[in-house]
Amino acid sequence: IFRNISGVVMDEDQASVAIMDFLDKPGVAGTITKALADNNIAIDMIMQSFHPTVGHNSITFTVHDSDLKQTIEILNGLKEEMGAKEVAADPDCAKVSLIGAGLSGQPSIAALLFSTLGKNGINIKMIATSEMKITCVVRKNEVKKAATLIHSAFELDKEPQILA
Amino acid sequence: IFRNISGVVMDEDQASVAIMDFLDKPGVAGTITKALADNNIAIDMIMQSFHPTVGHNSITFTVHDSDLKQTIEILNGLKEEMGAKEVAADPDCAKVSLIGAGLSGQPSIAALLFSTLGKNGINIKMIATSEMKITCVVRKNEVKKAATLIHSAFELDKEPQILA
Ligand SMILES: C[C@@H](O)[C@H](N)C(=O)O
Ligand SMILES: C[C@@H](O)[C@H](N)C(=O)O
Repeated sequence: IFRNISGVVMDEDQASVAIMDFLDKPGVAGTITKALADNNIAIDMIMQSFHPTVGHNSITFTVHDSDLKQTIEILNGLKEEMGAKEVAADPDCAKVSLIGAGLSGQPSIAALLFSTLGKNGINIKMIATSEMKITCVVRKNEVKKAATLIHSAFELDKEPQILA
Repeated sequence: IFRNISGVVMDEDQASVAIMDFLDKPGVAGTITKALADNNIAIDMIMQSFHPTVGHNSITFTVHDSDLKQTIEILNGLKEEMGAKEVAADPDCAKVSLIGAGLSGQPSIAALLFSTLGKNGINIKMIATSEMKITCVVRKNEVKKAATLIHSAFELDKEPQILA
């Protein structure tokens, strides 16, 4: 029934940080990301979705816990010149991802994943998807439970084979 | 220099749609996504990033142009029960993606991609990344130019091998 699903992975040591409501124009994403790259911050996820205010935008990054402090500093350093409203951070993050193939265009897979967490009271903080991966960011103390629930919802091995 | 980059792909027939500022609690992502799945909407990207207002959230989807109208209808149907502020849509979307391996943790790759578009005046509407793919949503009439620019910035073949 779920032939194109290969497994569940998780990463407990994540933090999210966002630079919010800056002036939106070409080049800004490059400037921000280059500032992080120049400081050797290993950026895990980059997310920029629909922004309600025309002319403004926000970008969210996930980084390793150990890089959060420095990432906040770098973004705070850019805040003024970008006209950003704030730099917001959430240290209590962990990623859990469903790995497979051809996941886009099969919304029932994503629906099952999100519903599985939802009916078990696990709140999804962030979502990112691609052909091969559906990633949810949840609280650190809920990620192992999330991974186990997803593992059984998708009828993966009897013994959760959770790859770190 | 860019050994882990394999190519550029694009998709011109995209639209983005978001359900904005609904009440944030476990289960909502599942309810929304299931409504789309039950109507056979092939969801391409799902994005949920940092939300500035505690207790509220927004989810962005990209769908095929031909599914936009129905997607808006379905989300409008959910708007009231979710306490959502609005359903917003942008039909003028196209995706351009850099394909490779080990892209996470190499922010200079993302920085080069975003800067390449930025210095050529191409505005990036949305961003999503994974280990193997960095995707930008841009205007339909800018996606071919974006793909060509990225192709040469990453020194891919002399002849742009742009896969649809
Ligand atoms: C917000 C940011 O992505 C900007 N639109 C850019 O193109 O760089
Ligand atoms: C917003 C939505 O993702 C919600 N937090 C959920 O867990 O379903």
